[in-house]
Amino acid sequence: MIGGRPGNSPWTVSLRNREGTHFCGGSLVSRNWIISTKQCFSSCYTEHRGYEAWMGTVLKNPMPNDPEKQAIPIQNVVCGPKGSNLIMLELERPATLNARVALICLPPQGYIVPEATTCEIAGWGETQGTGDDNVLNILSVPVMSNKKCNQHYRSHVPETEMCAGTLERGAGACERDYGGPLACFTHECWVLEGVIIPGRGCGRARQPGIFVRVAVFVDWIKKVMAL
Amino acid sequence: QRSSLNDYHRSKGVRLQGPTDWPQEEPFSEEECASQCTRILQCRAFNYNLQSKQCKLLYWTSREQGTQRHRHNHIDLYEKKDYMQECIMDRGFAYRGRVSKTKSGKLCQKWTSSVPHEHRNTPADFPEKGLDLNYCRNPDNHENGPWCYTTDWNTRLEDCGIARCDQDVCLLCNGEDYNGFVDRTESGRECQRWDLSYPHSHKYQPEKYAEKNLDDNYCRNPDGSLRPWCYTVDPNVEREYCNIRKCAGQHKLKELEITKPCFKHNGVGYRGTVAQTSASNTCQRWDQQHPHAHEFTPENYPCKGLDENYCRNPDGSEAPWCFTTDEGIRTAFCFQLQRCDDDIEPEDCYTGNGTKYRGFVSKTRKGIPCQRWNSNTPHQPRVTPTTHPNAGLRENYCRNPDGDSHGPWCYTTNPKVQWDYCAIRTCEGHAKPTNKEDPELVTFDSCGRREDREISNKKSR
Repeated sequence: MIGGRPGNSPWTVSLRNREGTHFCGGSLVSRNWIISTKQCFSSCYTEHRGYEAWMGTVLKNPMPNDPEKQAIPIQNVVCGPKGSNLIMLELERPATLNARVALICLPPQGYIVPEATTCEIAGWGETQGTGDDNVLNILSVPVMSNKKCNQHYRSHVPETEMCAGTLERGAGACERDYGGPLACFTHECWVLEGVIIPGRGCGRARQPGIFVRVAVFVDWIKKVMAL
Repeated sequence: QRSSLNDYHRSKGVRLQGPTDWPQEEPFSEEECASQCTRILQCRAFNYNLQSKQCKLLYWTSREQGTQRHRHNHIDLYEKKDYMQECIMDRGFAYRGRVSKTKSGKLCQKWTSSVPHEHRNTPADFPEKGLDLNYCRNPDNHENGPWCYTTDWNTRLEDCGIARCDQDVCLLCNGEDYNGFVDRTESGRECQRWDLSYPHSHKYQPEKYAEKNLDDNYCRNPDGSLRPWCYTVDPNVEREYCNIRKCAGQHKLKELEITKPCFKHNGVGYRGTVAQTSASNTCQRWDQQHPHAHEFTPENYPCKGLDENYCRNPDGSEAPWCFTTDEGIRTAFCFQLQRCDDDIEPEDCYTGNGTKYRGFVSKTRKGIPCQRWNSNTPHQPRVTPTTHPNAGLRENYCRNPDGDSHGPWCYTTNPKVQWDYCAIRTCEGHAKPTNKEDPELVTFDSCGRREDREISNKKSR
């Protein structure tokens, strides 16, 4: 996270590969399900045995015996509808909710977050010298309308995606933050409005961050959890 | 610290049934069971029940006629390696394979027979030498390896020319596909079984790395090392490379699909020319050692396309990556690379959200055939012709009984994929309707709340 600062985001999970290395973020939307981006995974149909979701700690490399850490194997993955770039990860056992592990709310289906709403992104990704790489960093970002955002991206941002961030250089998501949440505070609750996806570069001037617009896919998310 | 299981080939979840049964099952650990089977000459294998901890010795291996392998959740089959391999270690004294012809093609004489050649190597006199039927054996530990008396009156005996295990299967590239039987390191140390965590505890458990063939204690290359290796049974030497012959000629990875503008799976076959990471760091050339020294050189990894400074995936990571020219960032992923679309060509189209679609497409966007709506296998459906009588749930045709805004779908015949969208697109000129929920009606109960530690700290101060 470029330009972020250490913070608390109990629904942000660290995805670990079979070597136990953090490679992407995710958001806990139910005790058994995490949402992340498909780009972090090699395939929707191969084995993901050995992959784990870690939660309950803000440290990137907690001690092996950290009593707060929950490391839960991923037992199944489900890829989102065409063009969504989303993936849902089913946990082998339910996460235990407590002060350090909590669920993030899902937005109403089709809801468009108003422009200038201040939201936050969270992750253990690279800080490129702007902060502490070993802890969870959080950055506040204002939502930008797609119309305005497309002026910077030559109309390449579709309605299934959304933008947030400033036009100044030096703040935004970066490598290994991908898959993590863009959370907005609505009705006294934090709501998962976006999922961080890779852009071109980190914290570049005149390039706001691009996110999957979760509200477009809420019906799919609920169906996956229900079926 | 070698395990007695080192002499056995494990088949997980398999129960072997032979023509005759061993008298009884006994409660033992797997290793005690292996030791007991090793001590008894007639024992060639054993079934181990992980639930009851019972051990059943067997007179047979699954290679013998009259035996049957059955799937069983709680039983593993262990078979003596000597009976499973058609290559030899050392001089092949322990060889118990089934070759019964000499290197010139002469049929072997049965060890029990004295015609055409009389001899003293009979199974009755030397039961420990495995002189079965007319199979090649090396009862005198001859330096040329297993041999037999031949059925040719003019040739008393001849070598069988059985290959050594380290020569039998050769290495392609850096041996990531190697699935041969060498179980010794280049210094001669015996390998530790991958499914054991002593004397060295390690992360390469076979269950976690199902595609890496981490069988028994054979040399393997699960981490993209220079060549196959293993953990050793020597507590002082954690891991060593194995000495296995390299194949001659052009090396290339088996079954690797090369892609250029985009990448598939985890991008091992990506050969495009992007040379920047997703964080916009410039990649370091693979043939250079500055600013980061490394072993991923084009010479060490001839099959991985390590050209120039392009994003590549030589070690089977999640996606193509590279060393960066930034001293402070050793490696970074190139997640911004496009993934190749792996959906199949849509075969039909639908209007609206497809609830009225009554066409005949019956496969998913990935080409998996649909499960019939009235079937309970492999998935137990919640949506059936009974629950949705007006949704046209006939045969296994794609339908949209629940008004899914992403179009028609079906349960799939793949046990691992419960349901998926179908190989159907929206018809030309018809946009997908967008479903909207009234935000005012949405209530959040227990989600989205957190304890703001910073604020509570301030309060306590």
